[in-house]
Amino acid sequence: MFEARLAEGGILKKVLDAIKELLNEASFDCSEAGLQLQAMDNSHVSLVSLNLRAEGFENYRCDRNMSMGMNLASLVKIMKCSANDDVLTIKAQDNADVVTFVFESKNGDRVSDFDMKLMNLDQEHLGIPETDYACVIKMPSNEFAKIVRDLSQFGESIAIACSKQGVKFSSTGDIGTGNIKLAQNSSADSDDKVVVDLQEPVTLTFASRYLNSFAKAAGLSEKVTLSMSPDVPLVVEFKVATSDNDYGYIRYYLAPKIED
Amino acid sequence: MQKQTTLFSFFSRT
Repeated sequence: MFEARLAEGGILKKVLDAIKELLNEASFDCSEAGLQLQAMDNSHVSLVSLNLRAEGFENYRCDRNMSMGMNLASLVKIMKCSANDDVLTIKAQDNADVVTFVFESKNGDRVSDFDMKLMNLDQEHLGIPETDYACVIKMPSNEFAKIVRDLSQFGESIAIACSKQGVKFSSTGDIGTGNIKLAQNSSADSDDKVVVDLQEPVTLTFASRYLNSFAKAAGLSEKVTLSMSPDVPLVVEFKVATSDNDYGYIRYYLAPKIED
Repeated sequence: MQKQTTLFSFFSRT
């Protein structure tokens, strides 16, 4: 059987907020190591890779590997029935066709449970090689969210240019052009830092709407890491973490736009 | 003109 107890059930709500725009349904793969999900959007332009480590859960038991196919809109409905500080337990019997979500209020005087039907999903998995990226940018996640939101007003694409000077985000459209440049800084408040690890300068162009969807994960982590190399997909990574617990990560891969 | 690539151009199915 599978049973996982999450002290802060609100974490799963935030994870769902971060993937529900891109995916209608997805398989959660349960193993001894934890809960994992890998799924592409319908147009195969972006991929979500979620890893929630077993150690992040208050209790975690997985007797045999199983894959739980879920409709994410249904899961959103169920998670709406919980409070952010509820303790969440997810459980399923081996070979079951339902998964159960149990919400317990912090003081223990309210317990609710919801069964959700599982789906058989035939999802394609991609092999993603370990890559040394030519530039790795670490920046505040709310800043990333604001930049992609602001530039999406201009055009369907955002160019990200990373060089020794820093990072430049640009977008051009009918109303004109927007450029936002970030210099590497060493402000005393390390949360505001933009740090660039550069092997070689890279400029790549990506569809604005996917970057906007990725930015929905900004609530999970104060930091985001963007990794780029010439002519390969961008990786946007958010840690799933609170001040006292490291749950894992959510990574998004986004195929670039190229000259026709 | 720029065209959108898909992930299949970069990663293989497992």
